[in-house]
Amino acid sequence: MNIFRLAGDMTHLFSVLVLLLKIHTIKSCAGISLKTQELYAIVFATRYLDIFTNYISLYNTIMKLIFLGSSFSIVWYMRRHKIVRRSYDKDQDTFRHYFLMLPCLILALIINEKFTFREVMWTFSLYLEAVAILPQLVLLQRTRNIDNLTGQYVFLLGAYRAFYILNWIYRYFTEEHFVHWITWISGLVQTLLYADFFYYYFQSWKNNVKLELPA
Amino acid sequence: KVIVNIHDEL
Repeated sequence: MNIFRLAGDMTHLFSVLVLLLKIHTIKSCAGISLKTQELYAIVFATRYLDIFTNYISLYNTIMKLIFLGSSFSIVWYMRRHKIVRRSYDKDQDTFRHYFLMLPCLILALIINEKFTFREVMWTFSLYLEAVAILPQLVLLQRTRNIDNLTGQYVFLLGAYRAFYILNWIYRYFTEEHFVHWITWISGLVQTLLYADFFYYYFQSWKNNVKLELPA
Repeated sequence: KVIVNIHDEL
């Protein structure tokens, strides 16, 4: 474990806590894409298949349980909770996210580190996570009214993978044979997808104006 | 040589 990875995990944790806080306290999910949340639930489900078979550390197991629990409960809130579901904007959240899954699965079957079920599922989750934010970014462009919590949620979600890139650089220089091109490229693509959001988020913060994404 | 795997990450 290194400081970059810890910072990344904490940032990721805060992103889900901010989202859960928003949904739980104001009982609203306005501006949140259910599609992105469903993709994230699938990402965690396919990445943590070995949560009970491959014990790494207490920290690792607890964090996996938190990410699994939070992503599925957010999907539950947005689908089932009688108050929250009313604020879900399904007419705007129309990204065909299932179309994202097939290319990720095919790519995972072709490009992976080891052709085993668990490794292919893990690689699938990596590719899927890289594109999981797309429905959310599309929704933000459409609805344009980005409330603070949603803006913070997307910002933290993008920042966590940027910390992970620093973690991979650190591990590359400090651990022998730590070479994982698939993870690195996928993580880089994921972070780049947030680039324009980061730009507008920073501009709005610098000029102290409400966050607006261009149409 | 211990091949470090990436699966110790979240």
